[in-house]
Amino acid sequence: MNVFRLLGDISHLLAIIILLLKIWKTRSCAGISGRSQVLFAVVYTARYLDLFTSYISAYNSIMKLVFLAASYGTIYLMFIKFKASYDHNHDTFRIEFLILPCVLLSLLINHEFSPLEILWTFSIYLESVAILPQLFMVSKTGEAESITSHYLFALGSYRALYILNWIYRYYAESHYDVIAIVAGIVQTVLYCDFFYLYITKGIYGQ
Amino acid sequence: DPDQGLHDEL
Repeated sequence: MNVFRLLGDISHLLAIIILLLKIWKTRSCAGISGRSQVLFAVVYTARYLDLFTSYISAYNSIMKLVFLAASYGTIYLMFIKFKASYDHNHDTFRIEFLILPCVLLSLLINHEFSPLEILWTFSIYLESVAILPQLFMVSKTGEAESITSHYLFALGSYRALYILNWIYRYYAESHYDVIAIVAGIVQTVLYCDFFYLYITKGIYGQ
Repeated sequence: DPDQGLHDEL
């Protein structure tokens, strides 16, 4: 563990908590892409199956459970409890165009052709594009509530911090994982446009 | 190549 990865995990946790609070407090999921949230639940489910097979640390196991619980909790709030506030009309990104290529790519490019490793690779590829429906929705509505933009900023920062973690681990532990690094760079680059808007003029209330 | 199989990151 290093400070970059710890800050990244905290930023990730913060993003998920901000989102849950936003939906719970405002009792509305307006402006939030349910499709992206479904993709995140798929990402964590596919990636954290090793909860049952390999123990890394208490921190690792607890965080995996928290991320799984929070992502399914968000889906419950969006599609069941506050389903009336879900903005179907603007959440239209075709997620099958994200899932299928990730499935194919994970079968072609992976570290080991085993079920758990393929699922992990699929989750890495899918996570890198999982935010697209949300970014697409924000661009369609032309704005985002300030709380939603803070959510996106924290979520985008998490993987940017992980890139610093990978640089650190390469030099300090000569450990690197090309698949995670390339996907993490793609994921962070997708936020660049949003980061620019968030930092220059706070995209809410445009 | 790094020691695969064990992904210690979230």
